[in-house]
Amino acid sequence: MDMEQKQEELIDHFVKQASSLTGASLASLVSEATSHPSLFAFSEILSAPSLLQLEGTENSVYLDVLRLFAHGTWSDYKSNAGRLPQLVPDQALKLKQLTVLTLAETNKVLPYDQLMQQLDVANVRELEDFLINECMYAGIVRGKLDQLRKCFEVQFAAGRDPRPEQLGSMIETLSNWLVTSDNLLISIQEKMSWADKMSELNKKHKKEIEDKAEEVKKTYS
Amino acid sequence: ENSLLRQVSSLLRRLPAVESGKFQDDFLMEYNDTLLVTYLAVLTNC
Amino acid sequence: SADAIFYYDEAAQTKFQQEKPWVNDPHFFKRVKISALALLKMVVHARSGGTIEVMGLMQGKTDGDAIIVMDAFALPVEGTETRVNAQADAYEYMVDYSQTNKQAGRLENVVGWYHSHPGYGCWLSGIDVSTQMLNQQFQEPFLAVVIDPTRTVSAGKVDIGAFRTYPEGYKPPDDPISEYQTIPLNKIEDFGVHCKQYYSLDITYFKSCLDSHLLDLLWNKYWVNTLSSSPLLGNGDYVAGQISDLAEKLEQAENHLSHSRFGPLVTPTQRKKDQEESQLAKITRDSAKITVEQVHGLMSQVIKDILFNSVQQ
Repeated sequence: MDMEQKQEELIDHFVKQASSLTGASLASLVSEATSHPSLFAFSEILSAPSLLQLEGTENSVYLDVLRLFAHGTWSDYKSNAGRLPQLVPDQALKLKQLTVLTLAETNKVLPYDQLMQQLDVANVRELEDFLINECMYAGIVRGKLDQLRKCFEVQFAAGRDPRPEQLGSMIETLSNWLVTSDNLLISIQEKMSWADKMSELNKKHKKEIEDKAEEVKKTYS
Repeated sequence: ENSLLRQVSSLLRRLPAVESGKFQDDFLMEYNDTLLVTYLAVLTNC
Repeated sequence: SADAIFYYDEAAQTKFQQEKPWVNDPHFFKRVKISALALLKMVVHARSGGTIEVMGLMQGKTDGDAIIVMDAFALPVEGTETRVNAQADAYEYMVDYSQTNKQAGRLENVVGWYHSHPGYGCWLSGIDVSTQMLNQQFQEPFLAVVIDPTRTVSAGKVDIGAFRTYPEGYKPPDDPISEYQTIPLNKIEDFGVHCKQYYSLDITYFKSCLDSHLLDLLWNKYWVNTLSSSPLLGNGDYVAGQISDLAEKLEQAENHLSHSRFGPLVTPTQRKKDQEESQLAKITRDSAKITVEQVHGLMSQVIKDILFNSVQQ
């Protein structure tokens, strides 16, 4: 939520700019948005009509760059480097940060080897510096670096722009969670009623025993 | 609303909160200890 | 009007001090109102002491038969139960603090002291009773508050008691009915000897509009911390101590039974039987209390496990 609040103004600013620019002038906008240190969400900019109109034109490469930053990773860029424009260092950094978010989507424990391979990092020190300075300090991930087991335990990762095909599983997970919570509430309610009933029965039983004891005492005396 | 979807996506990625054998072992041990205390209390009651 | 309680009427307080209605009635003060701020500060201070007793002073005013505690401050002393006059180490601090307060515009005077009993309940020990008697001789109106931070965590609500001692030699007309609390075996003598020398006051709480607003803002942080913690894990030592104490009490009760002159075949006298029953009944109640707290802790763990760990992507 903090992440989203920080990005809200930036997204509005870029979307407004995108609506007023067309054609080749959008190139600088795309470059600025993908290099900005505090922006990690691009769906809103991507859905601006002026950008969608770039599809199939000579400037469609900028649209592809934006899509890469919205959904892709550093490996996707490397495999398509020929088609896409050269990324400046800030953009490369941004894409690597987004790659970490994508990896955190599938696994909570990210081995150093996998991270080094995906991010093109030479050694562990560099990787840890990147994770701490560029990811944790930026607020996009929170976690623990386990040097002994050589892995990064992710406790929180900011959400990337969702793809349409991901919505189905998100809805299913939310539904399951809702059903589990409802069932839990029903169980708690049942247990409460059971506890009340048992307490009443207990009291009644205790009173019966006490009355019987009194009766026996009276009979005896 | 993309912002909401991103937040939901981030939240759902955190589930399950803890999923490891060690946690299950510790959890079940706590469970057993509490049940043992309950058993002892019932015996004391008797 | 909700914040009217925070207004300090110096003239009225001075008049009350001159009238001294408590002199003729040892039971004059019956109620205590503690502000949310003072309560938070006292509990946090008590909890920060861990297993060591800590103490502090309370500032406030009086209102009829009620003592109103507006604020509290910690004293730089520890281990109040092990020394006769732990307060003596902090006299200079107390004087400096009170003077600085007045300069800063805080008009309330010191109306009492608080200290912690980590893990052994809210009552006044022999040392506490003599300290409070001395305070009531020279610093009236004065209140003694005891907080148990360990039981606060295990029970999930603040374990606090407010007390005032009777004057020397005074016999209260009837035994006050106090809420039962379990006392560890090693403290039970100290508790029993002095329990008739003081009485407890009813405690209520109040907060200002600003306090309500700030607490609302802090609510998110508070419930996340509560959800993340577990009394089962945090209070393990205390529970182990409780069970050990319970075992000792059971052994003691068993020894009483076996050492009584009349064996189990012959019915003991009614009085002895009542005594044994009440001792065993107390033990049973203690064991039920320990168990209930454990079960509550486990229930919260199970519910958290179902809610947050059983849902898969």
